[in-house]
Amino acid sequence: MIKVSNLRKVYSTGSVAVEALKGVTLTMHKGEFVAVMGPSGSGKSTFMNLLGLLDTPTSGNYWLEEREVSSLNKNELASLRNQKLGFVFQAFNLIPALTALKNVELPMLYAGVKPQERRQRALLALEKVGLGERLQHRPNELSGGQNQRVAIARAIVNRPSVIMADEPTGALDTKTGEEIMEIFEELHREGTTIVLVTHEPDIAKHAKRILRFKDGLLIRDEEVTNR
Amino acid sequence: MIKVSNLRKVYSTGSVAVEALKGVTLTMHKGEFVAVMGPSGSGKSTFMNLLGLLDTPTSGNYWLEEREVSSLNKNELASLRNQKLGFVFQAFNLIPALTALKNVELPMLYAGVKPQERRQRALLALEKVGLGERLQHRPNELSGGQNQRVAIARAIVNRPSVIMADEPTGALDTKTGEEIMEIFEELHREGTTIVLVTHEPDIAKHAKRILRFKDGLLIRDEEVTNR
Ligand SMILES: Nc1ncnc2c1ncn2[C@@H]1O[C@H](COP(=O)(O)OP(=O)(O)OP(=O)(O)O)[C@@H](O)[C@H]1O
Ligand SMILES: Nc1ncnc2c1ncn2[C@@H]1O[C@H](COP(=O)(O)OP(=O)(O)OP(=O)(O)O)[C@@H](O)[C@H]1O
Ligand SMILES: [Mg+2]
Ligand SMILES: [Mg+2]
Repeated sequence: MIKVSNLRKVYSTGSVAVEALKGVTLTMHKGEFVAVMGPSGSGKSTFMNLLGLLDTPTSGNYWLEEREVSSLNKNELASLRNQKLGFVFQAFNLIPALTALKNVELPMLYAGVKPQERRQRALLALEKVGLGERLQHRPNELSGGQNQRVAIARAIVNRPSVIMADEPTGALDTKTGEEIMEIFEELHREGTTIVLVTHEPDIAKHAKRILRFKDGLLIRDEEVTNR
Repeated sequence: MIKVSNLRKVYSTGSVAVEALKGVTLTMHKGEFVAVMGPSGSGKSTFMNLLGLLDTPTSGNYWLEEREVSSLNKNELASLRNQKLGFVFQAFNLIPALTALKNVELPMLYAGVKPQERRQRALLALEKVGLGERLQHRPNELSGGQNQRVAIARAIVNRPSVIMADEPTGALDTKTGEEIMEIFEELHREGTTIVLVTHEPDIAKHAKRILRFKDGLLIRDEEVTNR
């Protein structure tokens, strides 16, 4: 499903180079539920952006469903991303000019889903995350946690085979965070692969495997036994 | 120090009005350490934005150090804010075009601090939050938690008498979050009043008083006894 070998990422900014990822090797099988943890600045989002095809590695290989992504052109990457992956950004990355409903419709617009069905599925996804009464609000008319939930609804609405969520409960209170984890657990039971960055142990306990990052390296990869 | 009476905030968006705060009354004394908790969408940021003079109430009174803020003009509000308050936004609100160092210098620039001293104090504040090696990075060259820490450095650098922090550890791992709470505890011991929104019980336990919001109302105001 997902295989990376010696994946590296160096950012060069001005005069200095930051080695954000120093060679990560691992395999994830279809249907796994993986938590990614580690200190602030350790490389988690960099890793997720590479897995989510939002950025390209400096070196190393990444096979997504046996296709090596460096051999794909921009269009193939965009369509693979749109069909297979649902991404929840750490900073939400909603479109400020669009309402919550329109933001959630966007991935289906790209996928060519008809307007009627698009609107219906976006409505259902927003009701599922508890925002049925905020459909016409734009991001600056929503709370932090409400914006986060719009981003989650947008990631799940296209029925992706992999959901990559970067700190999806960071802005949510405990109860709302648990409601979101219920949604991820339900999708997982239906066969969706879940990769989730979190710094909250209560959230990580839903996963079956924990990848621990530190200073750009994968320092631990453990099965969670208490499940 | 801070006194509010029947504070209300209604947002009107398009055709519908959202009553985000439905009449909050409380007093905070100088040097208190208060945690603000409650579900996503319950009115915490709205309350903080009113306390932080970043927005005006729809009705009700707010006295900051015995001055009723509705009697102040825009300039008086801006200078009161700049002199007395340090604000950490839930979405960080850093200036994208400025480096971490320049972002932290900004409040001192407005306060008329000399360039040499401004730069030195910004450097110290960034080192204090663990970002001494990221001074020249702009927000898009920093991780989520690093951006959050730049926002914290910016809030403390002008030595405000009140720090208002909206979810200041949301993007931070446990250890880095604890390091930030140490900084708040140190400022609190020196006499700074701290008002902090959080959804994490481990963070709230540093406070001596917890305000609980639900649906725009203050439903509980309790002293924390286990300290
Ligand atoms: N500019 C706005 N226009 C319309 N409604 C708004 C606006 N800002 C906030 N709201 C609404 O007011 C309510 C309170 O929002 P607020 O941001 O204070 O919540 P919060 O407690 O900080 O939530 P969170 O924990 O998710 O950050 C929410 O239901 C939100 O949709
Ligand atoms: N565009 C960039 N240019 C330069 N350096 C960058 C860039 N993006 C990230 N970095 C650096 O790479 C390192 C890893 O960043 P990354 O965002 O992956 O960390 P993270 O584990 O997600 O942290 P957090 O938990 O704070 O979100 C950080 O030290 C950061 O400063
Ligand atoms: Mg990150
Ligand atoms: Mg908020």
